[in-house]
Amino acid sequence: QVTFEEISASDFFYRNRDIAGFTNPSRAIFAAIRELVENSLDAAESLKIPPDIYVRLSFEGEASKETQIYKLRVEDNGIGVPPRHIPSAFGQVLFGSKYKLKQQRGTFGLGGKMAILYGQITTHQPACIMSSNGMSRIYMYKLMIDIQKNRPLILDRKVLLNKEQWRGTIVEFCLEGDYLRAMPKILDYFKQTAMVNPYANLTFVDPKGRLYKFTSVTKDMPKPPKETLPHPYGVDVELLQRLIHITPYKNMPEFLINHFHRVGEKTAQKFLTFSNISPSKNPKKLSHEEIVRLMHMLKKFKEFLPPDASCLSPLGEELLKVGIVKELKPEFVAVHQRRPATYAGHPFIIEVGIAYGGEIPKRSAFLIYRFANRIPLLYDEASDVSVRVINDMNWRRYKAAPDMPIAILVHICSTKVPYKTVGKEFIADRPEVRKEIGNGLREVARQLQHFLTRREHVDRERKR
Amino acid sequence: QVTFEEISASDFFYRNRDIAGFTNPSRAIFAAIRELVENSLDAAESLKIPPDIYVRLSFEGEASKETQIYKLRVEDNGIGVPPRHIPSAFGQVLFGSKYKLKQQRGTFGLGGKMAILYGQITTHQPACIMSSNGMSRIYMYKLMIDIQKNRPLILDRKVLLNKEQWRGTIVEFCLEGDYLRAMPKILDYFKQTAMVNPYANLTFVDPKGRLYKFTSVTKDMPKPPKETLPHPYGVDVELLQRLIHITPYKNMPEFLINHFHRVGEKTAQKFLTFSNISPSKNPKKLSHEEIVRLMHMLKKFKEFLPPDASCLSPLGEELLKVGIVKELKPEFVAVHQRRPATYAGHPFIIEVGIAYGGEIPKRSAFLIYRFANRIPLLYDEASDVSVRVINDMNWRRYKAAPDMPIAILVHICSTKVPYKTVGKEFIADRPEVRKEIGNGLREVARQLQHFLTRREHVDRERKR
Ligand SMILES: Nc1ncnc2c1ncn2[C@@H]1O[C@H](COP(=O)(O)OP(=O)(O)OP(=O)(O)O)[C@@H](O)[C@H]1O
Ligand SMILES: Nc1ncnc2c1ncn2[C@@H]1O[C@H](COP(=O)(O)OP(=O)(O)OP(=O)(O)O)[C@@H](O)[C@H]1O
Ligand SMILES: [Mg+2]
Ligand SMILES: [Mg+2]
Repeated sequence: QVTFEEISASDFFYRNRDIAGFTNPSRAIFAAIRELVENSLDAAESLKIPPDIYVRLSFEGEASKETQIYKLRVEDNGIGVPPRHIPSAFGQVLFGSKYKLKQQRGTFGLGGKMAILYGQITTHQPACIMSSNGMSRIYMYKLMIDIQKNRPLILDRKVLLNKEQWRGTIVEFCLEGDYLRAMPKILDYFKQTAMVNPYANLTFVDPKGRLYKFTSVTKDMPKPPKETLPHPYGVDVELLQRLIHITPYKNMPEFLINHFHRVGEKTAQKFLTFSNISPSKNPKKLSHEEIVRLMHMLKKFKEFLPPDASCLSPLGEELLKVGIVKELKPEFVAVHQRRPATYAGHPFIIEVGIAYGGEIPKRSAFLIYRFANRIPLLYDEASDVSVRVINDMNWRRYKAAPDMPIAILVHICSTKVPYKTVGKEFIADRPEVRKEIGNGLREVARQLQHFLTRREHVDRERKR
Repeated sequence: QVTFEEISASDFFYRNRDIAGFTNPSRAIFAAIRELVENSLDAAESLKIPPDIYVRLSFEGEASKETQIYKLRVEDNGIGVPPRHIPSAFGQVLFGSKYKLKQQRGTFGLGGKMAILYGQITTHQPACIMSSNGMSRIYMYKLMIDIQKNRPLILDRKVLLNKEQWRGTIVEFCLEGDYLRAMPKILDYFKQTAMVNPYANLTFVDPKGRLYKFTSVTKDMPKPPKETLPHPYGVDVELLQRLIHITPYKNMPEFLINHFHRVGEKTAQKFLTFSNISPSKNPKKLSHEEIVRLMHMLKKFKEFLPPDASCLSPLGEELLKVGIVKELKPEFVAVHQRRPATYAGHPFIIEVGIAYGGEIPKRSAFLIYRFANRIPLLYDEASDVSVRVINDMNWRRYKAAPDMPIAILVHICSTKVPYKTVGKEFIADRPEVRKEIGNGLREVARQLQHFLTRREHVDRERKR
């Protein structure tokens, strides 16, 4: 007998938590830490202040032969969460503040909840959230997730006086994991996060009580991104329908100018002439066929301006260099930032770096660092588009070889990073992204080639 | 100003449809066809009858420079969908009949809806579903998906007399795509589906009117899988709580025997003694701590029987051989089915095959066929665990090399295939799965080695 059922979004991600990155006890600890740290970085940057993030993983007890119970606590100086939203922000899957066209680390409305959910299903303990916007009150919630109904279960709620005007968020919960196996990746994550966020202060106290401090090396923060409008080249019928539904504008030029990215009066009029749409048409009166035709025309019209980068916040060549030099102390480093490009209407910028010698270890393959929206990507390297580009390049023509002490860094920032997986493990092989990475790497590879050639000359001179 | 919002599951997969496999116009046509064909195969097999599936992709009009509008129609002789469930089955994301512990192709409750959603956002046309269980009525629905609310919008509903006692389902909708680029993969998909489902009749009519017929070569179908209970080694607190919530049993032995896989009276008593839990304890009276302790004990107890394969339906070595021989006509073929194994409490079986010569092309790399629950996997080969195992093997000791005309086939069947992505593109690198694939491949590689050695001898003899 075939029976049908519906499941909630939290039930879906509970059943398929490996798809969200919570694959096994060691990976789960890594995933929980990275999701919370990324939330904290976003929270501080939204206030345009240098992040101060304190992470403590403390040992709570044995669980099985290879796993232990830990308590994870992440504290930040960010913008905080308004009390009325705390239960949903941490207890309802597909709820958040990052469903906007703006570069942020968060994007799915899922990460923090997955960490809390994983802790809950391995320890049956509630999560404790404390938050304040720096005003007179601190709000404390103890909550669990009703996984079948996808809603928070509030076990306790307290309002405390904020005597020291503290601002930020503290998230604390227990989870079962294998820290020993996760440790190298977790330390790597902190090191690489510090590398591309050199304005952030990160502190990590591990279960043995060891203190890892990553102190900021600069007060300069990249210019923060602004929220933007969808680009005409990225439209589909659903998007058009939603815009038509909410628009207060009763004619086509105003509809285009106010709902699309970089469409001015002139461009709007040119477009309406090109697509033979009457400017006085009320968008709400467009028929089904006219909406589909509008979509095709928006993609066909060649004179829309390419996206500008105001919704993006790249590191910049200076900051990128600082991070590489601090981490690898190389003999040579070259960095390059590409111009903004788009894929499927989403703007993105590729930044690359290449470094030689110094503290870079000599191994059988290049040391590759991958970043997306200033998040280090530490798993599934072989599947990532950057690694495919690197492997497809003819490095010999640049006098470089994988067994040299060479490190390669690729950073993509976008309003929508083309992650292949919900666990944000690697970047999909999109042709536009692949092309930009290839062009960026060839540029810095050329600079490396000059350095290696000069070095070769100097060595030859020295031998005579 | 930070604003918070919640989004529905359909909105999530609309925004992230590339994560569900609908990445670009050519991939989308492939994904739509495969999702519907897999639904039809499941539907016929649930009735234990050989599937008859008819797929037609017809040209409807131009869309852009590289894409066209197509109408996709998939018709099958399966079990049909009960009329009261048709709207949700095709119009509500995370709704379906496959949220069970049984081997099926479907698992997420998402695939058919994603295809319809993609068609809707590119053409603004409704989907038409017709279905009957072979009784007196055929039910026809015209529907679209309310993506923001995740519910079907029924535009039309008809009840027709089923004069010819037809049984099955017809799904028809329009979508924009790039068939020219998708064609090789789509034809590959049909060929490989026929290879591992040799009891199925598949017909495909492409936009040019060309007919591709894949006629079944056998009436024998593998023994159908039975639904099973969760295995003790796969428990977490949420699962235990749900079982405790629904259980009618008031003591621990009956709770264990009736809710877990292959736990009999003796094993239950042994386990309760081992874990020092009183048999008379009412499961509904277990405290939080006791539930967590029960979970740890269930994982620690070494005497639970391994899963049996009644919930699985492997091809079997005979059928696997038939499929390989029919497709590749090789000079040599070896197949091997591994015993059932588990990962995270989920039973799985690995079946492998290796073939040499015949119509296998000579190329720079092995020809690799990957299958999961009798679904061909055609993308992201490099990321798949089977390809990693193949690349890590020392083929020279088996006298084999990638530039020989060798084809390798790996099939995993499980109650929960460890897909890495929602788009079911490749299998995650799980240690238990990797181990089984490695053992299976070494077994058939040895047989290939014997064949190649004998052939070498024969050639040498002939030369004298
Ligand atoms: N430390 C924090 N400070 C301020 N706000 C936070 C913090 N952690 C979470 N939030 C809020 O809770 C929301 C949900 O977080 P969650 O990690 O679940 O999703 P997300 O960050 O929006 O997306 P993603 O799933 O990609 O991480 C965020 O959008 C943010 O508004
Ligand atoms: N051709 C069909 N015949 C019978 N039932 C069908 C058919 N197509 C879909 N269904 C029903 O609709 C449900 C939803 O299908 P859908 O493809 O969306 O999800 P699924 O097959 O359950 O999982 P997945 O997302 O992994 O494909 C199925 O579970 C099945 O019950
Ligand atoms: Mg987050
Ligand atoms: Mg399906």
